[in-house]
Amino acid sequence: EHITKHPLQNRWALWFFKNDKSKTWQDNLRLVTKFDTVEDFWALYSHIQLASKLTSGCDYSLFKDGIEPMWEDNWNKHGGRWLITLAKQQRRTELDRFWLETLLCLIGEMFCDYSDDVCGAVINIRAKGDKIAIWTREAENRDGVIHIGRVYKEHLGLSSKVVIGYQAHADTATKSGSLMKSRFIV
Amino acid sequence: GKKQYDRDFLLDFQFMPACI
Repeated sequence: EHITKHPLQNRWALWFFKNDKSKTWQDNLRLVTKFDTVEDFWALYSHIQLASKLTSGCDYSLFKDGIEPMWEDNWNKHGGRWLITLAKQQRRTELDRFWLETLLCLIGEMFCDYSDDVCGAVINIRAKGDKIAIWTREAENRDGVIHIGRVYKEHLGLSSKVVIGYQAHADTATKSGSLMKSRFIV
Repeated sequence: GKKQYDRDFLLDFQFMPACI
């Protein structure tokens, strides 16, 4: 019996970054694999470490095929990110759930007409606090950015009291953390 | 049309065996 897999709208690439200070940033970034069906997504997800089990300094990135997980990529350079910053104790309680919900939002194209604005998502495992972000293509596209932020926040199950911010990569690249201003909040 | 899947649909496949 022939069983047809369920195709995704996009082919996605999973990247893994492991911080090795003896190598360049780009050498530390490795493409793990690409997939374009629901079934192949789960095969990959169940095969790799949960984000909460990674060591500090590691990242996973999931980007549309053809977009590299860096600001400099042509698809990213005018864009920005909806950033979720987690407190240390949330690694144990919420990190893996938030990351899975993020992945499902991406592969399911859950941002309706604005899904084309999405480039990918990144999770950073860091001792001082983990971060998850959805990257979009155009920081000036207000309607798209706001819609994506609202839908994302809803999928994470964040209360209306929690505020998340959108930062343009151009600002992130030039300003230090304390000066970082959010272009939008939801 | 666009291939859009909601969360519950995607989760239904999480523990499905790859081959039946």
